[in-house]
Amino acid sequence: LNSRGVWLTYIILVFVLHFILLSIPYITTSVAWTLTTTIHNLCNYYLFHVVKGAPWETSDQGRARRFTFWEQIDDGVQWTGTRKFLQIVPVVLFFIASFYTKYDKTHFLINLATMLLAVVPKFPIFFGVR
Amino acid sequence: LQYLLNTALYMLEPWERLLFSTLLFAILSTALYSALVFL
Amino acid sequence: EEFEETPTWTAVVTVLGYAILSALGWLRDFLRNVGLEEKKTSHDPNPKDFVPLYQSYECFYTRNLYTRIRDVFNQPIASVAGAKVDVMERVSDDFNWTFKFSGKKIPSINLGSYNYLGFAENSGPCSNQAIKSIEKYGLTTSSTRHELGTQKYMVELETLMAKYLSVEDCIAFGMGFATNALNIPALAGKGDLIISDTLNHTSLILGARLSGAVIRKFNHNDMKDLETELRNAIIHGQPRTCRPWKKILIIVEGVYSMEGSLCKLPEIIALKKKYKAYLYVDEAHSIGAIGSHGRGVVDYWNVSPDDIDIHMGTFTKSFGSAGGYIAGKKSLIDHIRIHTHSGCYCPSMSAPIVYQIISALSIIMGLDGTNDGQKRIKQLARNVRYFRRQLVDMGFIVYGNDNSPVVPVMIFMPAKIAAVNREMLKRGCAVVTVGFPATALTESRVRFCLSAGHTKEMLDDALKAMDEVGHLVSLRYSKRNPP
Repeated sequence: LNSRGVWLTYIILVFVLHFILLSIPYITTSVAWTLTTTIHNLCNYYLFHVVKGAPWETSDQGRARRFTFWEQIDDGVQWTGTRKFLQIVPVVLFFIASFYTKYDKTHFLINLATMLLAVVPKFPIFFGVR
Repeated sequence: LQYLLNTALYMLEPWERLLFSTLLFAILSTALYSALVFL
Repeated sequence: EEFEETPTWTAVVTVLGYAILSALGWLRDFLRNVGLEEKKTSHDPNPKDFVPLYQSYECFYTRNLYTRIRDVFNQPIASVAGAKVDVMERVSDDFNWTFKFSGKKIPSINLGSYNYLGFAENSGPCSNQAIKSIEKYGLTTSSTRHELGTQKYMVELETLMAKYLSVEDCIAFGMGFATNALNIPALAGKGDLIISDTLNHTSLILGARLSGAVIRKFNHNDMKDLETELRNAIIHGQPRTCRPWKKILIIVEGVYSMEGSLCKLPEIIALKKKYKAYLYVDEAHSIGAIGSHGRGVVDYWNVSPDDIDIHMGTFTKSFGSAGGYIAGKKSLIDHIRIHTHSGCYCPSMSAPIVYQIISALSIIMGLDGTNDGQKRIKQLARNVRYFRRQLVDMGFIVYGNDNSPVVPVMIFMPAKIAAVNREMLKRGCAVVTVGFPATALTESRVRFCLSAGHTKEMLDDALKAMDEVGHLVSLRYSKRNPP
């Protein structure tokens, strides 16, 4: 995640997701943004806070096996650049989605709920909490 | 070959390549269609 | 040394490629789970009714990325790994889940093996000596040094090596990896600090972990970061108790075989003297390969061997043999002779292995009355500079030092790892391509290992092949040196 181009790719993937949803004829812009936010936050939560271990054999005698992806980033050091970036993306998506849904209540609640799902586990206080 | 190498499809089996290319084509064509409808 | 940055767009396309492969990998795993996909590893990493040892996710990359292109890895050869090599052709009709030998051998220029001085030959003085030693000593003592004692030829090898390195004493081991992994625990322990380069070899990492010492890393070849680590370590002392460290050991490599870079030895020696730390230099890839007399980075930077506390190196890459050595002060070597883990876990070195080294060493030192050794050293230096220069002129991004015998050319994308390997083999060149997790995700590369045994014609053939493949697979990324 620290490699060059990963953050840009992450943003591109989010916009490709939105682009795919937007190109489905019967989906309106606000539904597209809410769907983008929801799918992104659910995948983000699953990938960073549910999956444990590394997808390849590591040479740390299985130490990484107990940690989620999020806990393994930068060897557990908090508030690094990558962590801040991954923390901010759901919030920015939430603001964009709220704007495009013209602050409609239903959309707002859905976006808020999934945004909290993606942001709250990233707080340092929840590090290692099961 | 450039398309296969840059999308990493070069490593996949033929049916996976077909699946991915079909998906990509579907997305681009719906996007085109929507753009036409919208415009 | 050059480490041209990955072009941003290339990095993005590389990560997107991994994302596509991961997405399709998840699809494959899903099909396996529902039983639609029958291609899977025969042995289940978590056999039924046993405690699960692996997270199923752990083998995800092996299953869904590595397997797809593993025809280009671990290719069996059917000849000596010399300047030329016969690669045994394998065919697979199930996308590399199983292989069959076609019986054909592909004669290729060997750019993948470590054979820097070209001593990997099955004819000539070295192999004759090795064969003769089998008749005299047999193949192995089938026991360890602590149990059955030290063979005479081991003493001969260690004395010769100490003379070659101009140090007091030397001890040799049967395996390069074990030389690091089983001796660092004899050198450092609790209350000590090991400061290690981030790109150090796995054997150094394993040895440091086994030692129980605290390990801190500094950025690759970054002397400022090393000094910062040293200062912090001395100022803050040990964690929690803040007691001063018993000793601080700096571990670096002479040539980093994945980067093709050389350690900045004079600056590291200056820092070790300033902060009174010990210095361990792993010359696995540099001994015999660089320096005017082939004595490694010590020779290359023209520093005094006494400034380095622990000299380590291997006999695998330049001597056409196997094993490793540690050299330095006599008191150090005596300590290692007693406390090394390999003295009681590993069998003694085999006689033909030792005699291959002794004869290669004699040739390098000119003790055989010829200047063949010097010729090989000069030939390698010329080959290296010529080959690297040509690759840079072709517009490839080439990492590392101009004098390093390892020449990494950047590929970046995962699919190109396989494409370059296959296309080069078609053109009669056996190369090694390396990808994640041995390198960073977006820094896959093809790593050329040059040899004094390569003639200019061979290099020109290889360069011509690389030029074609570089065009076909579009590898000309360099902005600094456009083709």
